[in-house]
Amino acid sequence: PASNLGLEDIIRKALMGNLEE
Amino acid sequence: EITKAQRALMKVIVDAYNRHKIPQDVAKKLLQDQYSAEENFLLLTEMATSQVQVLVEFTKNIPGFLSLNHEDQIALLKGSAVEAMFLRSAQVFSQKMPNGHTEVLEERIRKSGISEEFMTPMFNFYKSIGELHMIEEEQALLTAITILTPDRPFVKDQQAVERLQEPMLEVLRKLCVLQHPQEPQYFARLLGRLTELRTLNHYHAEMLTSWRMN
Repeated sequence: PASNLGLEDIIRKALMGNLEE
Repeated sequence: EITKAQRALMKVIVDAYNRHKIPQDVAKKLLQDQYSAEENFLLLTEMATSQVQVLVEFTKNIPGFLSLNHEDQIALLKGSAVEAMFLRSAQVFSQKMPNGHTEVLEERIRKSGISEEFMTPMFNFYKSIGELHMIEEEQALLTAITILTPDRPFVKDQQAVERLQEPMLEVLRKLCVLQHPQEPQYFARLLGRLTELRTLNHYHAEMLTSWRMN
C-alpha cells in the first residue's frame, strides 16, 4: 500500500496519476 | 474590486480544494474509539499518506503548475507537503464538529506516541487558525500560496513559481479587504500563519525521528 512509500514516491506516483496502492 | 479574471482563478482553486478531500472512509476511521498507540500511529500514517495524495490532486489544478519544470513540481510538493497537511488539518480542527469529535481527535493524537514538545506548538497553531474564522476561499488560496513558495529547497526556476504565486496573493489580499473590512491587518495575519507553519515543519522533522525511535 502507498502508506509505506516515502514522501517523494507518493508525490511522483500521484503526479503521474496512478494512485492505486 | 476583484476582477472577473481573479474571480475565475479563485473559483478554480476553491472547486479543486472542495473536490479533493480525504476520502470519507479514511476520515471516519479517525473517530472510531479504542485504538492502541500503535494503531493510532498506523492510522495517522495512513491519514498523512492520503493527505499527500489529496494535496497532489489539488495542486494539479493550480493554473500553471503542471507547466512548471517537472523536478520543480516535485520540489514544491515535497517542500510544502507538511505545511499544507497542517494547514488542512487545522481547518478540520476548527470546523464546527459534532460535539465530542474534536476531543476524540485530540485524544487520539495525544495517545499516538507523539512527544509533548511537538504537540503543544501543533495545537497552538490549530487554535490560531481557528481564531481567524477563515472562509473557504481564504483557506483554498492560502493552501495554494503555501505550495507555490518559490524558495523551497531544490527549486531551480524560482521566478516561474513567483509568477504563479503573485496573482494568488493579490486575489487573497483583495478578498481579505472585502471579507474583513473592519480588520485592515487581516491579510497580514494570514501571512503570519504561514511563518508559524514553517516552524511546524521543523518540529515535524524532529517528531518523526523521535517517533521512529520509540
